[in-house]
Amino acid sequence: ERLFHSRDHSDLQDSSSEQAKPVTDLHSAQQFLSRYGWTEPEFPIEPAKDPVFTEALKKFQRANDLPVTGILDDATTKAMNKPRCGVPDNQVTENKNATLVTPQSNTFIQVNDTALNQSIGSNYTVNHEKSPSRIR
Amino acid sequence: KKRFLNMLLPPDRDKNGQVVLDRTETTAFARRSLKWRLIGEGYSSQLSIEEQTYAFKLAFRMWSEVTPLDFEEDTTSPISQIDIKLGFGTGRHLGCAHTFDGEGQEFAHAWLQSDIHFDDDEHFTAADTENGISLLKVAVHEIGHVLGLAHSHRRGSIMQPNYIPQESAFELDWSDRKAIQKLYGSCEGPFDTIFDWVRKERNQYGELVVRYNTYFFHKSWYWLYENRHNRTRYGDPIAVLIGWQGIPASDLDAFVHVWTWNQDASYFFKGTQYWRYDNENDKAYTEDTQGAHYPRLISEGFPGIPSPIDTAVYDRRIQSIYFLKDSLVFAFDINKNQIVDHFPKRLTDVFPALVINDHPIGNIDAAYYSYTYNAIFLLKGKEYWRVVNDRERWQNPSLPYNGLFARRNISEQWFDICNVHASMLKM
Repeated sequence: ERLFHSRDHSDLQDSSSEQAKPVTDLHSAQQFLSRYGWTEPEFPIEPAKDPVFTEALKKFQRANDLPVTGILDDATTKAMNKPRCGVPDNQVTENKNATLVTPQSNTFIQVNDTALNQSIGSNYTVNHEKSPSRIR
Repeated sequence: KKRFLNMLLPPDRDKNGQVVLDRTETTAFARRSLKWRLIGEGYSSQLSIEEQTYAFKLAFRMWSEVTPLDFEEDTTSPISQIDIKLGFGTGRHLGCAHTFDGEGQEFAHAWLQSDIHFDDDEHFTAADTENGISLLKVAVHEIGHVLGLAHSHRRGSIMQPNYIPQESAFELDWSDRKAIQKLYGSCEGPFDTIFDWVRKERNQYGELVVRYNTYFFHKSWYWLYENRHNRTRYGDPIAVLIGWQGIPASDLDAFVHVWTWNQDASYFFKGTQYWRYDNENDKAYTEDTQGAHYPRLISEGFPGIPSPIDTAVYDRRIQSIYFLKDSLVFAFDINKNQIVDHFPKRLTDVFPALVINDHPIGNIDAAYYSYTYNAIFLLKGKEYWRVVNDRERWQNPSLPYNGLFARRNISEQWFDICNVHASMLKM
């Protein structure tokens, strides 16, 4: 069990496993963008000077309604550190056909063209309709 | 004979012998009935097994309510026969190649047409109001991936990659529904009966206000259809015996609301019998104010009308009930309590086709008068025909009385009226 001493478990300690490493700098941001399909899995030595990285950052900012600066600012870092699903947002490959994978491999489902366009903002529109408020 | 040929599956069956609709390589499951399981080695350390199972069951139901897919929890079959397996883990988990990152950031991931893993280092909660991450919301999102949906940055979409705390109960909106229906199609008929249930209420000024709700019935369940939102009520279908006391629990034939200046009676029909419904007490009469006992034979209450009927609908223009059976129509005058002269007539004569060779001919599933559209609809299978109404005839006198417009798909007029697996009906 996770260790605690108080009756109400208010001192429940975090598990011994690590905390997720937050995105704090350009290198961790590069890893984030690569992991979730915004760039190819390359690690330039100086991502700040890499136009591919900058462009990917802009696309991420655009998709997340952030100021499109191409700079890793506080708002962008905060967005990257939000709880999120582990499935990549995009698959940046030449082959856009579906690839079915097993849990033992290292890639996820491909994103179809329509969703890819949505994710990278070329056909992205903001839907301002209210969320449904009816109680089930 | 070459014995190995016996091991090959017929082209239309999968390894479990189930009918496969499409063997082309797509991101969608080929089957429409899918099995899922919360695997024993993947229980969360934070929630009871019941809480985890309930959240997953409800998540699957939410997708089932908008797609022609059934999801069944299967805890007994061999694991190889389970379509979707769910489990919790931390770090390196469940034989998965993708390691979880600890508390924060990544909370779950999913594999196309396969498994869902939840990071047990995250604080998942079962209830909407608690701090933490709603297990239900994450499960709905991940099931979306399993079914073939990708991330979307559209505001309001359940497929947004980031977790957004719920301000109120969340549901699948129009765009999410259409996205999944692009993969799996829309839900279609047939239906047993459809009607608008009229309620009389007093507003805050004491004025009498008349409202109505639209209900669709199929087998042993029913839906309330919200016309203004183009969808069913969240959480439907519901079992008939839960919402409608005292009438048959399944396979109704018809509903009729007789409404005149001096009559206001609602009737359900099944087989050779019919029931009158007590609006005030929300249950069927056993004996009404006139002393009639229910259920009552159709032949007693409506002399000359054969039974069972296919369906029926009240036409207030002529103050008669149209009873439809096979290819015939019987018009019953509710004031004279007898069949109208010169009836029965052929369906094709009472409701003539406006488009040549476009007519249901007979064996109608449901006849429905809609206050939303001020028109009668005849439904059969997955299609419907709309009847010309008085306003349309006034605008275009060349239209025949009770003419039938060309057929259309039910799913193009009333959206997302979907079944769920029987095990989910009582949730």
